[in-house]
Amino acid sequence: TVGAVAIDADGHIAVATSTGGINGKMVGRIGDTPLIGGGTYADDNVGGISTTGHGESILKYCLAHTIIKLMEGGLDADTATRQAVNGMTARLNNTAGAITLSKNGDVGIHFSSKRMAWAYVKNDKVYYGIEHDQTLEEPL
Amino acid sequence: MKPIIIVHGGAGDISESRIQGKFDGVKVAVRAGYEKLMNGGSALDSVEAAVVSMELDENFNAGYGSVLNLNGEVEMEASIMWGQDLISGAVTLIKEFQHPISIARKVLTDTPHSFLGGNGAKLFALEKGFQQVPPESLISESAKEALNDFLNKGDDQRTEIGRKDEGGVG
Repeated sequence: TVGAVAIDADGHIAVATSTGGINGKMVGRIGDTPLIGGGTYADDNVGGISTTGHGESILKYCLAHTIIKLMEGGLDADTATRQAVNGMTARLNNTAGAITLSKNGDVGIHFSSKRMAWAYVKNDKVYYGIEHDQTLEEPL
Repeated sequence: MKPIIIVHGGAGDISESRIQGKFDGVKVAVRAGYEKLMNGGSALDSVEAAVVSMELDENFNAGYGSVLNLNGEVEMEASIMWGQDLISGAVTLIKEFQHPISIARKVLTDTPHSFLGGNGAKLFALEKGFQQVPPESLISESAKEALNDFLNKGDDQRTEIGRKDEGGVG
């Protein structure tokens, strides 16, 4: 699965998520990616989220919308992302990851899987990583 | 507001051999999205450009390089959402198009609906001028190997793509 969250100069937020699903899936199986609130959510008043991981668990937990609601309740992007992803894994025993931007441009990145590839641009630098607690950087 | 974009290239038991490809791909994608923002594009333009970039890259499970279903076919899905007024577009069971995310965006902009699937999504894409590609052109060697592994080794080997590494449960 791949995804992107952006905020433009007017302060508008958009989120996109695309996937081939899960290897060896049943014909006709649909996961979380096309389901708003599962794989994708954007609200200019709060932030935007794209998720990846075990689709059936993500859609049961409405992972993207759960993160939005935690942020709406006052949590910052990183704490909300961490709390929701870990909550899903604790409840359903499957893994996921999510990337989040708050309406102010604060970043949230968390995954309960072994790895998740991510990258963002801030202050003319590209930050990226794939392992837990890893943040690499290079000039834009 | 200072524009910003973040991308992901999938979570799971990503094998060591795929890490560099993932790194390269997410950096290309985030730059593609950022360039849109810097040239006056909207957040929608930006996230579509970033995802289109990864749909072209076999290192990712989307577009070319997608994993296969039990019939050995690519069946893709995508969604896109605009936070100003909470409108969205989504498609599923897409088999013959390179960029599901661009079809999803057309659902958002050109229909009163939110989600199209199967043959209806295909007909809509054709109506909007998206070009069909041979389904086999979306299938990578890695995806074929991953399906073979899955069929030969069973459910405990299931992962986004490639063999499951020890220690991972994605």
